[in-house]
Amino acid sequence: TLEARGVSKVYQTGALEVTALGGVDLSLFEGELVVFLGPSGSGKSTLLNILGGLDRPSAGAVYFRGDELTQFDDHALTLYRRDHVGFVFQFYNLVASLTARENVDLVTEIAINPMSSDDALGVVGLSHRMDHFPAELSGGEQQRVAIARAIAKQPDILMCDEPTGALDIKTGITVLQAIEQTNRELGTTTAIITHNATVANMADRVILLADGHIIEVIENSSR
Amino acid sequence: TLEARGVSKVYQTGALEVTALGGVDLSLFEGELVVFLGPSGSGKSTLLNILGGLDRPSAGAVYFRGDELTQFDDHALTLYRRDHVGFVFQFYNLVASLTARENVDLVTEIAINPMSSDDALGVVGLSHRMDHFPAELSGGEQQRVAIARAIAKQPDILMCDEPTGALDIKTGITVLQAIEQTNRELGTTTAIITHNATVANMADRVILLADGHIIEVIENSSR
Ligand SMILES: Nc1ncnc2c1ncn2[C@@H]1O[C@H](COP(=O)(O)OP(=O)(O)OP(=O)(O)O)[C@@H](O)[C@H]1O
Ligand SMILES: Nc1ncnc2c1ncn2[C@@H]1O[C@H](COP(=O)(O)OP(=O)(O)OP(=O)(O)O)[C@@H](O)[C@H]1O
Ligand SMILES: [Mg+2]
Ligand SMILES: [Mg+2]
Repeated sequence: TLEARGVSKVYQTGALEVTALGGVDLSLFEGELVVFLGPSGSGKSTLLNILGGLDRPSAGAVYFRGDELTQFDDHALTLYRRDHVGFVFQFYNLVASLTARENVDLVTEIAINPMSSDDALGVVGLSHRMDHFPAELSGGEQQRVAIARAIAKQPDILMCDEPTGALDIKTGITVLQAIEQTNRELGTTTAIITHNATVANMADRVILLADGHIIEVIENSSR
Repeated sequence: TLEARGVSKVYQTGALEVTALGGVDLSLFEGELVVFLGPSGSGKSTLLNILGGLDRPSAGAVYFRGDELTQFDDHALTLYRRDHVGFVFQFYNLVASLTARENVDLVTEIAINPMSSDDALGVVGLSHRMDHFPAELSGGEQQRVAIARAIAKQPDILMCDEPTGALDIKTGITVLQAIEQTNRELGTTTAIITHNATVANMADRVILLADGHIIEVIENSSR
């Protein structure tokens, strides 16, 4: 289980103070698929980054299988990310000087139980573009490389920030099916931020965020 | 009018050849709002970049009000872009070291008939974040700065590549209304690439692309 207890995040820029998260309590259970919805600027990316160990909260605590991440030093947090978490970032964060295949290899080389980069790129429909660089790929193709990179790691926890934002409906469904398959077959605890309503149907729970707070949780019994 | 005649684009990377566009014929009429739909990798961004003077075709010609853009030298093409075209790029292209307001000022300072940057940022709901840098804004907020920058210029032609990809439905509608208003009130010739079905309803015409070709054109009589 991944738990947030009273997590808040306040950014201080000069005299201005922006509260991105205002005291969030949340548990993600092993093998669960949870979708996060909410308006632009409501704190979705901030919450996922903190749960995934990419950012530290201003107050509150985060626990992974009983260990308190918020007490970890930088090195321990890096090991938590490396050994347990896969990310699909909102802006892909691909390495421009590496090909699609090399971007995926970057992660599989240090993963405990990876898929091959060829298989991962095949799953997202990019077998024919593995030796192209990010600048030679369209927006949606770059996003699919980012997804292949996260899936290839076969992590315990998969954090996806708008995984289908740059994709047409058909390509989006291919990608979502790949994420859902990893969750179902491997038991990957999966958190997806999206504005895409079809994704909400796939989830065990849908969590609504607004102005840095959880305002509603919807259980999806049909899954 | 903006016209493409037999426009094709072929990328050569090593031994591999990728045909992004395979002979496209198209006219965008003055004041028209046209939506481009199509799967990931079908050539939408490539077509908009060529029509907007950001890229040159491998073959074929592009005309703006009778002048042949494809005969322009680099300096003349820059003047065409500066004096006539506003862009909302798929990946925003904000300048990281400038605030939201300064990113918009960059364009209004050299525009012929601009809005103020404060007004443009107000239209997209970011009056309260004008002095923040891109890294201090969420994904959707950054996208809205990119839209404000294009609208503020009040250009003859507005090219929008996935303008609502990072936005929730409600915020997306605010932004689309701003684009539609500029088109209606100023007569801005507007081309929008999107996977968002509501946008297609706003358009005079919807153009479907697949594998670098136009496969269908739908006229929307209700507009
Ligand atoms: N520099 C390049 N070198 C090689 N191929 C390229 C290059 N730029 C684009 N392409 C290819 O051209 C095709 C069209 O790309 P384009 O960016 O126009 O697609 P798109 O329709 O905008 O897709 P998306 O919806 O994913 O953004 C894609 O298959 C892409 O990989
Ligand atoms: N470094 C920072 N400095 C100041 N404010 C910040 C910083 N990073 C994020 N914020 C603010 O915190 C709030 C939450 O941001 P977050 O990125 O979590 O939103 P989001 O829900 O992911 O939005 P979107 O759907 O637009 O991606 C936003 O108002 C954002 O502007
Ligand atoms: Mg975000
Ligand atoms: Mg594109």
